[in-house]
Amino acid sequence: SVDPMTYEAQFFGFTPQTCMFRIYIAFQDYLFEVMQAVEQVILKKMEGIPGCDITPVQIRKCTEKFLCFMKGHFDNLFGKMEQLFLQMILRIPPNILLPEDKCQEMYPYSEEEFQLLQKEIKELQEKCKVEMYTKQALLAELEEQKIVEDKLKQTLTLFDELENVGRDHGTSDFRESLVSVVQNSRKLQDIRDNVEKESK
Amino acid sequence: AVSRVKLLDTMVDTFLQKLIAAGSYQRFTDCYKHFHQLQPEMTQRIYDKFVTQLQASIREEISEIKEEGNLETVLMSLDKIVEDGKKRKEPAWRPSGTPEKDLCSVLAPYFLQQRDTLRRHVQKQEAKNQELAEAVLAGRRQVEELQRQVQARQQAWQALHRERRELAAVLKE
Amino acid sequence: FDEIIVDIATKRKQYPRKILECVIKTLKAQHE
Repeated sequence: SVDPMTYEAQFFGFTPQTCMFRIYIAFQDYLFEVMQAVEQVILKKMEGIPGCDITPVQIRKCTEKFLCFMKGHFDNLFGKMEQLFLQMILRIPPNILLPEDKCQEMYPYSEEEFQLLQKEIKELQEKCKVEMYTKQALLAELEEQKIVEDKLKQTLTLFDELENVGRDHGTSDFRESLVSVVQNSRKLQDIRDNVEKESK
Repeated sequence: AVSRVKLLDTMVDTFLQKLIAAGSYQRFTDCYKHFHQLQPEMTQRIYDKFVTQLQASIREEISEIKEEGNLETVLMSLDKIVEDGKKRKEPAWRPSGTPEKDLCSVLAPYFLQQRDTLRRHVQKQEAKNQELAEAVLAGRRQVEELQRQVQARQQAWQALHRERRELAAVLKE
Repeated sequence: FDEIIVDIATKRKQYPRKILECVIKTLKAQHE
């Protein structure tokens, strides 16, 4: 089973295998190119050798023989290098977490825990609203109380002023004054009655 | 710990050394036997050129790849990440394959922050409302007191009014 | 296959940050 090395791809932005494949192809191309160059040079040199009985086909066979040998070693060595690359260079060690995933370590939240957290937030938001409404209701009542108190105080002031009026006119306390008025009027009545009796 | 860049260069060098060692001059002349017999010096020069060119091309390719993918910087940053995380021994977290699941931890810190803010907000508001409630209760007591006073004064005046009516009646007679 | 791996890995790297930006905006708006 292929290890897709997705975590490495997340870090590098490419899969290590692709990177190695790219290097392999490039190296292999160079090997072929250099072999081709070698063969070209030899053919050219041969043209300059008088009486040379080696044919280009023979040279081609030599080239293929050497290349086949080199290619075998190349694949073997490259396979070993690739393993080392994938194990030691293009690999995120299993105990290592990438920086962008730090939060997974710091806040290991399961879906259930996360839902609980969201539920708690929703409850808190409701509570917030309730407290806001409570605050408004309390402030409204305080406002009302202020108005009522003013009214009541006005009424009390009215009573005070009434009494002050009385006081300004010599009667400090209405009740007493009324009592004294009633007594005086009764006295007046008695006097009048007396006067009427004597005049008869 | 050897840096990854150094490891990479070492591995490529080793690869080249071994490749060249495998494709030795001996092996080369075995393959190009006739030509070698005709032109031994030329063969040597061509072989040397082959080796130099192969090494130069492969090294150039590696430099290009390093350049292209900014590989040196990336590998150095990986060295740093590994160095920083080396204390941890057990396997680290890896994506679960279910994005929703993995996102929980990404979002958690922000939701925790929101929860704490809301908690503080609610506590503050509750405390304020507590004070307001006390003020309302005190206000209610105050209003009751004033109402009582007004009532008392009102009753006194009504009593007075009754007496005055009596007086008026008496006086009228 | 390779492209799929790189595509998924890229999303795993980038999307949490993008989603986070939206979530933070939402939380801020809710708070306001």
